[in-house]
Amino acid sequence: DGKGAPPGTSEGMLANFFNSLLSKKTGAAG
Amino acid sequence: MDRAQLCLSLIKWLNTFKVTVPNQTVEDLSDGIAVAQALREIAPDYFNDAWFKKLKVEESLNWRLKVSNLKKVLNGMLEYNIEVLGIQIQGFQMPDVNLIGERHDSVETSRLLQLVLGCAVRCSEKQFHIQNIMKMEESVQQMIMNAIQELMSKE
Repeated sequence: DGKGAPPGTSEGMLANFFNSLLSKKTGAAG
Repeated sequence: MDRAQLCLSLIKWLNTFKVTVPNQTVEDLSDGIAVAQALREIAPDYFNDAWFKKLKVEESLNWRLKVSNLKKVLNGMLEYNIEVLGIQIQGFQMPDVNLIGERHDSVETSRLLQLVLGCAVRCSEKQFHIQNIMKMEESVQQMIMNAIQELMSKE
């Protein structure tokens, strides 16, 4: 799932972004 | 943001959905049906059969009917954002559905697909959709990330 991508690389940056999106709680209905 | 490039990336992303109508070009998307099918996959309880039946599904719709479909798709997404996601989008330039239906405009189509993307990454099945995006090529992921960031900055 990209969690192992090296930090500082564009791959790492993308993985960080999408992983943070995954952990974000959103929505009125949860 | 290069919206013509974004449009191509978002069409590639749309191709990952189980869409049964042509969905390779901006013209293919101009009747709203491919987008509506993707929405039905994203939130089937909301974009249900009753909603889908309000759309005209024919092979060669005139531009007025395409625009009519696109208006229903756009309104459906905005209502879904408010009613289900609790999100009010402000300051985001909404897609001009007339230009999509009549001229197959890629910039306006990119705005429409950006809203679909916003629904996908925040729906109850967002994990599935985000992980699918993470399997796509890096250049597409980059465009998608930019599109999500822009959208979130307008909420």
